Amino acid sequence: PASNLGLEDIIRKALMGTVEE
Amino acid sequence: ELNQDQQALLSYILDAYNKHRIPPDMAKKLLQEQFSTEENFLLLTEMATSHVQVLVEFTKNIPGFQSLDHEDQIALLKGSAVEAMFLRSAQAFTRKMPHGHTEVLEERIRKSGISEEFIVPMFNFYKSIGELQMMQEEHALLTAITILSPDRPYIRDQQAVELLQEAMLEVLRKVCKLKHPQEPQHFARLLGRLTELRTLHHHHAEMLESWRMS
Repeated sequence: PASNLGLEDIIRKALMGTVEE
Repeated sequence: ELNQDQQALLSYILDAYNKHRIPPDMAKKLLQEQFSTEENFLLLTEMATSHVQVLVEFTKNIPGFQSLDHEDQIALLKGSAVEAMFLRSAQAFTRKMPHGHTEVLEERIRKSGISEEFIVPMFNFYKSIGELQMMQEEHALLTAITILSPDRPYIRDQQAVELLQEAMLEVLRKVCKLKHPQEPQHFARLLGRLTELRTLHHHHAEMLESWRMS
């Protein structure tokens, strides 16, 4: 789950993700 | 008065702020999960993670942010996530939360293994935010301003960030005049909260350490 990713990983992953409509 | 561009910027930021929130099932968990230090710890960790994701979605909508250098975008988010989280959770302790949620959240924070020396400044901050009676527009703008701090570590093009932040500060200044006409100091007091946030941010690293230990 996202919660054991580091802060930077969560940010990189979310930045890459498309903006869901 | 706000000019046309400023009005567009404000409604755009406000819309993004209202759209990107902690998912409702997370709020439900806040109320349903049973009360133990472990449960509270897990729930707060999960909320923090979800909050970072929500913050990134909001930040993507800040005009100009996505045209910044990619690594600077990461540095800004990494440097401001904790402060933006405290600012947003502060809203939970003003009238924004449905009845009962605030008390439950407060109890969970108090009974989650976080040491008292961090709990006190945290709730002092929430109280001082509550006293300012901030409008949703102010919360949205102040969050954007916190994120667009040019002096975060590892920022390469500080000037580009500064330009974006200045545009936000100008809109916030006018909004404060419009929404709090009888409080000339209101804008200055909002900025004062940003410094308070920095101290909280500083404590947060120590808090995490002691939390992990206990």
